[in-house]
Amino acid sequence: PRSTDDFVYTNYHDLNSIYSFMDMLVAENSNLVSKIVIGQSYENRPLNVLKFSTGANRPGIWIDTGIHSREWVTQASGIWFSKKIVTDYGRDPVLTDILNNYDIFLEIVTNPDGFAYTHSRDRMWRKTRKPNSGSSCVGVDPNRNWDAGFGGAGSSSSPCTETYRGPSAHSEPEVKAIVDFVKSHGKIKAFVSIHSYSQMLLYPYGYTSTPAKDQAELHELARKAITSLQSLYNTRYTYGSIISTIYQASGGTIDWTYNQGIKYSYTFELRDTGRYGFILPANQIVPTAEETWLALMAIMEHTKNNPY
Amino acid sequence: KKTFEGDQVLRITPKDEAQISLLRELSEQEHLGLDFWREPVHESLPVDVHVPFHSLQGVRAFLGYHQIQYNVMIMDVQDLLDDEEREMVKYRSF
Repeated sequence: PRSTDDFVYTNYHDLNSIYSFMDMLVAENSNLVSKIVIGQSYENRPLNVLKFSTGANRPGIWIDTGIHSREWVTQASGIWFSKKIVTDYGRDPVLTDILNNYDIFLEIVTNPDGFAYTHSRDRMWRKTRKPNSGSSCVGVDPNRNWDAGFGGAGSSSSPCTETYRGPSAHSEPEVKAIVDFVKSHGKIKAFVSIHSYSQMLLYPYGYTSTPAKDQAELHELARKAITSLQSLYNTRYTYGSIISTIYQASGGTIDWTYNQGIKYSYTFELRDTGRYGFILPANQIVPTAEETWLALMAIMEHTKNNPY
Repeated sequence: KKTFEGDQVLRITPKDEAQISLLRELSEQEHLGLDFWREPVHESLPVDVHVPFHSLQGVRAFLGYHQIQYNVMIMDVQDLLDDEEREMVKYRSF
């Protein structure tokens, strides 16, 4: 495509196409978007983050997609979100006000090695691609590798399972890169990690049944966000803390970000409504991204209106 | 490239904690090669499991024997992946 206007958002794309899209978006909107590389994956791919900023030293809002590589609708939604931001800035008063006060950081392909592997060898691959010493099984679940209840119940010590936690917290470069970025930035105020599928909006904790100290606010904001989401295509979500809504999961992303003081920490589980699972047809990408965007806007607007 | 001809995804509706436990036991049988897309957690949540073709008969017999209700969510995983691939190739040629 010659520009991001004629990029096909209604299709799945491979890693190179997504990287090219990012470069095109930056080139077309250099006053608003820049690309920062926060690290390298195990197989030395760049961990690219799009930064949307209208001023210096702003607090930030983080969104990531594709940490589980087979969840293709999430990376595809991330592409759509990035175009939505540049299209709506200056037109949508709410987004414009958000961006006049906060930076938005969007990591579209958070697990590039796994994503490349889903295109080349195994479409159902979930984890990273780093070999595990002493085992023939490869990869770590990057959503069990964070230093938050790491090693507890709700993750596995066996490298051959889908929820293998890894040899130690932050052992995966894809995870460590985000940890270092969040710590060095120091003013991330909302952190949203996007998965599929189950149609849920979740907040901490997953590793303990102890309620988060901001549970009441997080629960109410989740309710508002999924109500906005449902208003578009009537897609129904459940919401609540990870441990009470799904199961115990230790070493999870948003438990770590919440424990870093990032109050508005959420995980989305996008569509499927129970027909296709991870293999959601491409014709559902845009509707999924559109409805999710309404929920993201609710969370970002609340973050802006409730500075801390 | 790993392919999934004849593999199915079953959507299982456990009716009580006993059936959840049976499904957890099933998930520990590594030789079956099951991939739980949605884990057995509690009876209010469906369980989705990708069953390789070579395990299909055994798993269906297990579910039938224990009267665990299920339906076939994806009849053939590879068919769906082939559709997805065709879509992508069509776009690229376009």
